[in-house]
Amino acid sequence: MNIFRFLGDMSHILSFLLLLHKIVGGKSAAGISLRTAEMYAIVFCTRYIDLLWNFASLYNYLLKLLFIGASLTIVYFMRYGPSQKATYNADEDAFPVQYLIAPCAVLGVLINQDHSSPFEMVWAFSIYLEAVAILPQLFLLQKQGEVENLTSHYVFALGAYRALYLLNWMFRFMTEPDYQQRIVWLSGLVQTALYCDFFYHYYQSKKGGLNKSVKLP
Amino acid sequence: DCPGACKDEL
Repeated sequence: MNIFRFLGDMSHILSFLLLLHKIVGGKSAAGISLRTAEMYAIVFCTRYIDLLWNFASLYNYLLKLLFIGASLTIVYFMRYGPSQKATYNADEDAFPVQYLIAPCAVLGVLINQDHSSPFEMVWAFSIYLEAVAILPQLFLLQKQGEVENLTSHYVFALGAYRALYLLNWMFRFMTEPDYQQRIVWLSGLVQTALYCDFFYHYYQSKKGGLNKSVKLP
Repeated sequence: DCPGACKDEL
């Protein structure tokens, strides 16, 4: 464990707390993409299947349960919560996720770390899917133009988590002799690159004060 | 790369 990975995990937890605060606490799903939330639920339910046999680290075990629980809770409230359904904009949340899920599934089968292991295929699929899971959310924000304050912090924390993981992989590559993780490194680069535009507008709007809403052109 | 048990990250 290094500081980059620890901060990345904390940023990830923060993004969940912000989203849960908005959806469950604030009873509002305005500006939030259900499609992104559902893809994240798929990402965690597929990647963390090894909860059934990998007890290597209690820290990882607990956070895996937390991430699966939080992502399923968010999907549940967005689908069945009366006030959340009322504030969720299904028409605008229209990104064709089948064009994200299908290629990631094919890539997961073709490019993974052990072609004899179904878990490795599923694991690689979840890494690829996570890299593009934010697209429906960014697409929705782009359509709406203005990003509500809490939503902007949620998206920022979610983007920052994988950016910190990039630093973690760089650090491990430099400090651990034969550490090599091409799949997560490339996927993490793509994932973080997708946030660059948002990061820019987030910074522009927040440098005048944390409570300003983020405007996307 | 790091198949199997050495997946020590989230």
